[in-house]
Amino acid sequence: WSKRNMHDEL
Amino acid sequence: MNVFRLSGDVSHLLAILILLMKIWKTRSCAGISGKSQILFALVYTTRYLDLFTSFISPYNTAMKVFFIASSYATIYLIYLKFKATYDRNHDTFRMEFLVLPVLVLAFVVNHDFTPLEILWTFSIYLESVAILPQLFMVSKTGQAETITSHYLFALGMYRALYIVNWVYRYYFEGFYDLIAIIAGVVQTVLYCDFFYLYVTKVLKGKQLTLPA
Repeated sequence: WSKRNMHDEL
Repeated sequence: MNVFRLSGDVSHLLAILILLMKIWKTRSCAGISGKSQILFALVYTTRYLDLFTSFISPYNTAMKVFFIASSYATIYLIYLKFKATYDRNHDTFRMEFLVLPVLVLAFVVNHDFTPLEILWTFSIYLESVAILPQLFMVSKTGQAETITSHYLFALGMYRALYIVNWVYRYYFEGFYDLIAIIAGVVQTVLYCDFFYLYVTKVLKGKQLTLPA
């Protein structure tokens, strides 16, 4: 996953 | 994690708790749009599918489970338990006018043409307009209970705080996600009219009434 697509947010 | 995102999540959690409290205590869902709650359940279901595939932190997992569970619990309260108090005649916004364009947009504008990513994008776009049936219902009934306006204020503030979080992450982490940012700005702008009424009326102890 590239950094942008980490989706670490809710 | 930063203080803006944390306070955004807390505001979101608060909004959901206020809504559940309102329905449970008053044993009524008068003034609440069941359609918006259905859209929110769809938002969380499509966004948190990665609940089983990617672990970020216990906090992240716990919040995702809570948001999914509470959204379905709210739908249960509105459409089953207290359905006699559900104001069907004023909750008339056509959900398909939101879901279909958002679905098309998610297929056209996304970061990655994979099922999980398209569902995440669909969820982000849908969340930005999911409150419209509720705002439409408030404008149609011309007023909202004070507790409902607190719910809407907390819900609106959650994404407004996320915008500050995105500014922070851009400058301090070099991270940004244009899809989330643009959808988040649209979502927050939709609340502006309500924010104005909330600050000028509800905070002064008046009833939230819209000029009919």
